[in-house]
Amino acid sequence: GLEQAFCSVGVKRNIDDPRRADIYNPNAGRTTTLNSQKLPLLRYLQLNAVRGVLHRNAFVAPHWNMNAHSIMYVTRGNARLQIVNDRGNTAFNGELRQNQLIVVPQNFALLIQSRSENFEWVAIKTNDNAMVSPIVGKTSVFKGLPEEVLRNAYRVSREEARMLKYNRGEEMVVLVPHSSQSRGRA
Amino acid sequence: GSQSRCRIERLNAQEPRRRVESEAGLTEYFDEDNEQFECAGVAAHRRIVQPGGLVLPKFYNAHALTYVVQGKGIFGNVMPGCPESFQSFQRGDPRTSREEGRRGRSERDQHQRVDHFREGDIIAIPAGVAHWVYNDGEQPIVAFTVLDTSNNANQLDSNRREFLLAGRKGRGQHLGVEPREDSDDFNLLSGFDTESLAESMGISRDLAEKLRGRSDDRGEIVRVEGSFHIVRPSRREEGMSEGEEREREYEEEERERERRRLMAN
Repeated sequence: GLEQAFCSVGVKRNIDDPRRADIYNPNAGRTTTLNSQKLPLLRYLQLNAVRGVLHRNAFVAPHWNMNAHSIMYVTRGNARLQIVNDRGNTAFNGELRQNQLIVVPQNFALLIQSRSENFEWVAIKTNDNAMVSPIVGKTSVFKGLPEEVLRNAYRVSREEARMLKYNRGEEMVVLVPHSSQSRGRA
Repeated sequence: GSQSRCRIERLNAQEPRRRVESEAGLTEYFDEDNEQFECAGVAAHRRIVQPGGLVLPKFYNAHALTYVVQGKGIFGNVMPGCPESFQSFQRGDPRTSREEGRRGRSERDQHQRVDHFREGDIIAIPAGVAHWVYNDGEQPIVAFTVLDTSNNANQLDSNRREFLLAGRKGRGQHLGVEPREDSDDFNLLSGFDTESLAESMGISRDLAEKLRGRSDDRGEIVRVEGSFHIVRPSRREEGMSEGEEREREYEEEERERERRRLMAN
């Protein structure tokens, strides 16, 4: 049984190949996730990995990891990171450079903006199917909330609530810098 | 560690030890530092939401089950990636489009599923999932919640944590012999600087400032001014009066009781 379970099981998978990207936006960057659905051994390890590349000034949408801690290690470039704890206090607000690492605890909110041509990182997460909950964008919390809830929660007009829901359109996770987006529209 | 906390010689009945008041309700917390809660690896609280009150979106660091002691309302769990399946319009339908055009865009919306709840219901809230509650009834909602902080879903320490997505939590008052106050808790967005928030969301600085909610003193349960129109199915929309709706509910409950009686036999 052990032989069948472990000896023939796959143990590696490339996540640096851009053609394997799960989320890709030519103007913002890409992310590739390796979870236990792609590499079953990870179910046993209870870990997964995410490879990310972000172009200059592009963002990773504000989000939180729902069921895992994330250990981020920078392989190239630098970016500004803001991490917020459960009391709404800024736990980290600074730059992360090549060869530096930061631990993002579960549920803490995270916002990343690339400061270099290409900011590249790998994140090891402590769950084989780590889930992320973005605050804006296509699969976001804001999009899932009724307008009335947004209106009353933030004391904003209907138009503003609609902007919060739809301003980022179909973008998900990696976001184009707003200024270049405006230029694109113009 | 948790086993050593379970060497309990005597158990005591517990009452809430801390109260946090909001504009349209209050939350009372049981003492998490008590060894009974530490032993079981849980935290508990009781929330009261006044009619017209909205519990602002938030999520917990642990799975939670809520029992509705009193009242009725609507709630939504927002799961990332789930479709906005409740829609007040249909794309591509020319009749609807014309109708929408006449009414203006103001009434359109689409969002994730919302559910009704009432007295006696249990509501499951997975860890890390944002949720909100609105009291559309005529009496206060009283709800009792237990968080399973020792479950594997919570990889932080065993403290209960509530992550607000809007508003700000008022100062907690400790009840009992030594009343004292806690400091304020802010929402998650307030920890980002206004510029970054505005740029990442593609919104103005003014709107980003509103999201941060630093000057919002309504607490975590706010009063909804005016109407609260969201997309949700209602039997009354199918031409059923309120009386008929109650009668239908009563019949369903009777059927359920009968089904349970037969199963017991």
